[in-house]
Amino acid sequence: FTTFPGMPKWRKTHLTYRIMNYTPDLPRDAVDSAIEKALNVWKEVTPLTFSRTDEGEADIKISFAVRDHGDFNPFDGPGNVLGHAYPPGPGIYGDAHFDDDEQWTRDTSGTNLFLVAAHELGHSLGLFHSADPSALMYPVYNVLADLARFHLSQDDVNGIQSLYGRPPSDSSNDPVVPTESVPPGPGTPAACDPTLSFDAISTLRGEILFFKDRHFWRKSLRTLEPGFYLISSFWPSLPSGLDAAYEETSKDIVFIFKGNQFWAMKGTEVQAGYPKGIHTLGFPPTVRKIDAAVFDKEKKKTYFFVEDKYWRFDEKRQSMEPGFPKQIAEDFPGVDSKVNAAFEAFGFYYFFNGSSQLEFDPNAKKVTHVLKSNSWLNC
Amino acid sequence: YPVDRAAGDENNSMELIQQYLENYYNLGKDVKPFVRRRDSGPVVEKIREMQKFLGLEVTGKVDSDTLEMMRRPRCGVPDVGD
Repeated sequence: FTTFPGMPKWRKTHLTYRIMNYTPDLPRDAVDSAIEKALNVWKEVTPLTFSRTDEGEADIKISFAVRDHGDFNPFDGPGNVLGHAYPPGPGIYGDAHFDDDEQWTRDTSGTNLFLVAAHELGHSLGLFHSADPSALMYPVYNVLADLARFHLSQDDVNGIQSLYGRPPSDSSNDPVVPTESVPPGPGTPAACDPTLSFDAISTLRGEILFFKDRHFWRKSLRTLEPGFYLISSFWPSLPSGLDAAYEETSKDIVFIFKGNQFWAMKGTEVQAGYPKGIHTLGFPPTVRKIDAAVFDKEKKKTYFFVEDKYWRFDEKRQSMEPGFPKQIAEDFPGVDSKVNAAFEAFGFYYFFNGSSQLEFDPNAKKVTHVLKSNSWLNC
Repeated sequence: YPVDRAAGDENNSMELIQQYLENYYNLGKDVKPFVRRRDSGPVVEKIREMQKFLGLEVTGKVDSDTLEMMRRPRCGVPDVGD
């Protein structure tokens, strides 16, 4: 890795960012989501935190432009230069510009905004280019075959931590997870068993938790290898053999379901008043358990899957929406079987049934990939 | 005369190389146009530097791999220099 000459860096750990304008290629919330995810990549491995502002000055101003856009570094039309950014400092410094003559996409059919934004924001934080072809800060755009496998290289982590150090160890921001992983052995599920299926899956502060029996795998963007832990070492009051789990990201809460009960967890803390009965959410008495759940952060709704149907819960109103349940396949074409686990990442939904998983694009409203369930565990 | 296609392509490539080295490897804009047959000089040095940084075979010559790399989409921030 390299840093800019003179090693400019931010002298504070809380930074503001502002999205000045939007590309016509994507819905605004897709741009918001890509930028937020790109900042999370660096937030995870440093003490840095970011908050968005929609007016006035900001440390990092993000904009889309074509050709000459007032900084003496004109863009060059489609292809070649995708974007550029300036090292930490006042005014234009710290800003990131994206060439709107590119076709910005959520996936890799065009130029993936999340990947390029994560790279350019690395510059905004003080990283220069890396000669490591596997590094995010390598100057040439490497189309990732599978966005879901994106993670920072050790070179990227070493570079940014040479500027800002490691993330604080306090638990208020990071889930406190026991340091030692559980060694695989008899009685523990094997990550690369081709028949492996999951009880429940949830994101948690940018990581993904895959629950199975008494254990869970914890997958982070910063490491290729997932950690493997006992549920009880993380959440002692929870049962094993869970049914469903989802993260309500705007509240930083993970909801965990088993049978006709559910719990609310913030990091490792069980929220007061839980467990509650699932019927307090508005399910009819005929529903005895949930199979899977996933939170739609753009619409602030949660989808609950039970057998071949699904319900939609309005997280803002805290009530089940009328007109449900509906057949799953009606609104998720191609998802024809029961869903026994689900989560959202990079703007896609991942639906699991037994040992296989469907990647579903909610905008195209179609299944875009069929994968093995354990494809996330670096098998 | 009909434009000699090879010469035309060659000119384009030389322009691409000169531009790339100026943009990303701090090649001075006043450096004489790229002379292909020379085995040394500032342009050849910059080609070596670029090949090394991007993980290509360091030959100092603009082979097809090097040209192909120069045509790939990338970040507009330079790779070296201030």
